[in-house]
Amino acid sequence: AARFLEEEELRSQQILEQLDAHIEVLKMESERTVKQFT
Amino acid sequence: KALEEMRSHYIKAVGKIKGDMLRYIHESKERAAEMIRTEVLRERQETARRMRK
Amino acid sequence: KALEEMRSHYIKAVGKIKGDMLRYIHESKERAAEMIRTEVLRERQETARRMRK
Repeated sequence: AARFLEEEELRSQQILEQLDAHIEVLKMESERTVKQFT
Repeated sequence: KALEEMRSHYIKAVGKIKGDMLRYIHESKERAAEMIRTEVLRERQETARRMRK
Repeated sequence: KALEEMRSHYIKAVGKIKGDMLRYIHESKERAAEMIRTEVLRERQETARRMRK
């Protein structure tokens, strides 16, 4: 049981890191687009 | 200019999605913890019953 | 043009988020099912032990 919860904690941290990574990519790519067209 | 606005608009939108996902993940962790708490409780009652017999 | 490119960046990011979330949710379902399976098994063994006594 405790192991299950620990794993849940780990999985939720992993998924959040993944989401943040996607947001970072969007920020960089969109930044590049803005620079390209200004 | 307009592009910058669009960019910040999209970045805000994914931020909101992330917030929704955060809430969902938090709730599912709560549910899992609740499920385990009831499980442990049932075990204890079961054992107590057995001890009495 | 620029807006199109911006929009495709956004669509791509949202798609990746969706993919990760679907995987996460699927995994949670698998783990919950696994936990219940082991639980039922333990119950059966427990009952079998009691029957023998």
